[in-house]
Amino acid sequence: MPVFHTKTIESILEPVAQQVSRLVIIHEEGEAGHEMPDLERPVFAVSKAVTNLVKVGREMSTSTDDLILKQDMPQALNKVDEAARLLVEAAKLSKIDPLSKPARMKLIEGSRWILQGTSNVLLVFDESEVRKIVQDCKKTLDYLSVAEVVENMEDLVQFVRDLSPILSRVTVEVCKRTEDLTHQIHREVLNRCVEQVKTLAPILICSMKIFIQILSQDGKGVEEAAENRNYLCGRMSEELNEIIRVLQLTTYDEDEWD
Amino acid sequence: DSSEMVRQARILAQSTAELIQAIRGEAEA
Repeated sequence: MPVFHTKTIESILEPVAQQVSRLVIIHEEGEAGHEMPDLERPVFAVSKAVTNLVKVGREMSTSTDDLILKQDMPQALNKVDEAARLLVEAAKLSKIDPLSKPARMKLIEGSRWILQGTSNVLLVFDESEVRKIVQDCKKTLDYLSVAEVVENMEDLVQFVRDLSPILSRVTVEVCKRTEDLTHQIHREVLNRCVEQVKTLAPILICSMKIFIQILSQDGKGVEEAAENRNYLCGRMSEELNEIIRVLQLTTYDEDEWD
Repeated sequence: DSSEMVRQARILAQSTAELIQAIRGEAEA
């Protein structure tokens, strides 16, 4: 099973994770007593990258309406910041003594923290992006709940006008998300749900139209028409709720599938 | 914005990997 639950996060962290584990192996193999190269330039590049990431992250947590992001992002950024400080200290120490053991320890620790910190930053950000899609799914559920009170063509037209843009946004966003997921089962479930929602939407509208037509004529069979409409509405809501559930799963939720 | 966050995280990860490569380069030489 993949460790990272999106391809984006995987492509960012996997190469550095490999490097960090190799560094740890070298260290565990006894350091070989080699001298450390001059690390001033590469450490400066890392520090600069940390400064830029922290800047973007702080701006994001300041401007967002997402309270969880606002709360979690600064902590994640602090970890990256601390990691950069460790690396700067390590570079200074190793410049004075290229065989310095504390310098080597700080380098390993700093690199690990960069990896963990960047991972946390990306996860906090990713969860926030998922919450945006979930919010749209919930909005769609709210619109669907109105279906049962639509009793004339004018209201049906308005209903379609309200539902269509949000439904189309949800399907596009979920499809985009699905493509980015590394977890095969999550991908399959989301794809299936989106297809179901797309299929059911026009059938639901059609059932609402039939209900309205019967209601405006002799009313014969109106109960069955309402039942059919409610069934379709319920099916669409089930699919949307399943989308919400699976969107919030990560690869760490494997037990769910056992 | 969101894509900028991903871009900056990628730059940081790359520069960290390059730093470690520099250290490893000496160790493995």
